[in-house]
Amino acid sequence: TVRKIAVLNQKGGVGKTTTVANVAAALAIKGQRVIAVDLDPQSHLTIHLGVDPDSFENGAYEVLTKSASIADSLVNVRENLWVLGANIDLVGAESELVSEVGRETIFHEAVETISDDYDYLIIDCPPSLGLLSLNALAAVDEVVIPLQPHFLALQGLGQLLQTVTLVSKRINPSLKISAILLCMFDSRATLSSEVKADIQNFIGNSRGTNCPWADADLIPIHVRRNVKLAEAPSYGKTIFEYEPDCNGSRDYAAIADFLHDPASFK
Amino acid sequence: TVRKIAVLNQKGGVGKTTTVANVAAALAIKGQRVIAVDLDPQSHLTIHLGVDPDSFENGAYEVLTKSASIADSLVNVRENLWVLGANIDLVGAESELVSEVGRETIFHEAVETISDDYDYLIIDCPPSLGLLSLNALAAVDEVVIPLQPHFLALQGLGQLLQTVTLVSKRINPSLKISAILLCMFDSRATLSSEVKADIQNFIGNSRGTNCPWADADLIPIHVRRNVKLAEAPSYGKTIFEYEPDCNGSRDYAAIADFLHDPASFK
Ligand SMILES: Nc1ncnc2c1ncn2[C@@H]1O[C@H](COP(=O)(O)OP(=O)(O)OP(=O)(O)O)[C@@H](O)[C@H]1O
Ligand SMILES: Nc1ncnc2c1ncn2[C@@H]1O[C@H](COP(=O)(O)OP(=O)(O)OP(=O)(O)O)[C@@H](O)[C@H]1O
Ligand SMILES: [Mg+2]
Ligand SMILES: [Mg+2]
Repeated sequence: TVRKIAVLNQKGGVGKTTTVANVAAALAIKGQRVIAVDLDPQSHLTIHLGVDPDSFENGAYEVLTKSASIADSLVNVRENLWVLGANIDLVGAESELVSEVGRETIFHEAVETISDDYDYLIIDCPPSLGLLSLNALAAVDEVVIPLQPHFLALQGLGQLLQTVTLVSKRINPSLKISAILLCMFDSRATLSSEVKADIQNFIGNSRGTNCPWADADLIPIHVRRNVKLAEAPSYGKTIFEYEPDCNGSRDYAAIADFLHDPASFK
Repeated sequence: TVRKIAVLNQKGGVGKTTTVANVAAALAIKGQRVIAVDLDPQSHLTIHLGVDPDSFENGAYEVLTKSASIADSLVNVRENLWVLGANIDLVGAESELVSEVGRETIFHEAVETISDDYDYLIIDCPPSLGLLSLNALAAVDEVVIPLQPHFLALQGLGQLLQTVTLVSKRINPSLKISAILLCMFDSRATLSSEVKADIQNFIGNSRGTNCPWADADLIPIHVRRNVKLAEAPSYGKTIFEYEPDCNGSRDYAAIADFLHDPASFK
C-alpha cells in the first residue's frame, strides 16, 4: 500500500517544503518509490526539485480540476522520485472549486487511482488551512507537522489541531497526526528546549485519548539551522546532491529513517 | 500629518510582526506617537505587545465591519504607543466583507478619521495578498517589505510587487514601496550577500522609472538573527524591554532611526 503523508502547518516559513523535498529524496535514495506533491501555488517544492513550473503540461491544478489523472501528470525528477508539480494556475484553484460538490475530497478521489507500486505519497501544503490543505488532509492517513521552536509557533498549533480534528470527524476518520518535527532548531537557545518540552508535555498528556494526535511522535531528530539547506533550492538540488557532508543532510537522512521505521530508533 | 506604513510580505515567517512591534516601540521611545495595527487574524502583534486578544471590546474586526471607529478601539500599551488589536473574529472578516461595495477601502475610510496628533500608523499584515492586506495597501502611503535573504524569498517578491502596482493603479495612486528590510540576516552566509546584491541591482535598475518601487531604499541596517527577538514575545515585551543590550535592540533602534530620517544615514 502507498503510505500517504501531508506535511502541514499554516504558519509560513517553518520548513514544510524543505522537509518534503529532502525527506522524499532520502527515501528515494533508500530505494522507496516516492511521489512528492506540490499543493502550494507558490510552486516552491517544484522549483526546489529543479522543475520549471511552466514546463509541464499537467500538474496539481489539472488533477484538482479533473482534467488529468495523477498518473498522467507525474514528472520523474530523480531515481525513484516523481513530482506532481504546481504551476501558477493553482492560485485560482481554491476559488474555482469553492462551489464544487465534495470540494474537499477531489484530491482524495485522484489519489485512490494511484498504482500500488509506489511506496510513499508526500504532500507539501501551502501555509494556510484553506481548500488546498483540506484536500491534502482528506487524501492522506498521516500528518507530519514541522514546527519552529518559537513561542508564537505554539499559538498556531492549536488551530491546526482543531482543523485536523474536524477533518477526521467529518471527512477522513483514518486521519492521524503521526509526527511533529522541530525545524530550524538552535540547540544553544533555551527557547528551543522550552518549546520542545512544552510539546513533549502536550503529546504526553494526550496519550491514551482518542484525539488524532494521541499517538504522535515528537521526532527525536531535530533539523538544525544550516544555511546549506537554504542554498540547495537555488540550484534545484536536494541537500544530498548539494552538500552530502553537512548537518542538513545528516538530519534529513535520519528523519527519513525514523519515519520509515520508528522502531529502529527506540 | 500621520505617516502611514504597511509592513507586508505574503511569505510567512519573514519578520513582519517582529519588525512592526519593535520599530513602533523604538519610535515611541523617541517620542513619536505611534498606532500599531494588527491586521493578522493570528493576533501575533497583539500578543507580542502583551495584549490578550480576548481582552478588548473593539479592535481591527470592529473597525472593518464598521461597528467602531479606530479612536474607540485603541489600546494604550506603552507611552506613545497604541495598538488596534486583532481578535479571533478577524478570521471571518475576509469572507464577511467579500461582497461589500468598496471592500478594499474600508480601512482607508477609517484611517481618514484619525486625529492628526499621531505621528505614525504602522500596519502588521497577514502572510497573504488577500482582502486584509489589500485594505492595508489602500489605506497607507508607504510599504515596507521585510525579506529573508533566501532564494525562495526573491520568488515571492515579484508577485508582491505586482499586487502593489495594481493597488496603486486602481485604488491608491500615492502608494509607494519606501523600503526593503533584510531580516534574519546571516552575515557569514554567502547566500545572504548574494540575495542582497540581487535586490540592490533590482532596485538600481528601477531608479528613474515610474513604478512604485523606483525610490525604494534597501535599508542599510539588516536585522541579524538573534534568539532574543524570538524570546521577547513570549513575555509580551518589546526587545528594548527584554534585552536592551543585544543585536536585536541595536538593529531595530537603528532601523527606526533610518525610517524616521533616512538622510541622517547618507
Ligand atoms: N534548517 C534550516 N536551516 C536554514 N534554512 C532553512 C532551514 N529549513 C528551511 N530553511 C530555509 O528557510 C526558508 C523557509 O523554509 P521552507 O520554504 O521550507 O518553509 P515552508 O514552511 O515551506 O514555507 P511556506 O510556508 O512559505 O511554504 C527557505 O528559504 C528555506 O530554504
Ligand atoms: N532576527 C530574528 N532573529 C531570530 N528570530 C526572529 C528574528 N525575527 C523574527 N524572529 C522569530 O521568527 C518567527 C517569525 O517572525 P515573525 O512572526 O516576525 O514573522 P512574520 O512575517 O510576522 O510571520 P507571519 O507571516 O506568520 O505573520 C517568530 O517566532 C519571531 O520571534
Ligand atoms: Mg513551502
Ligand atoms: Mg506576523
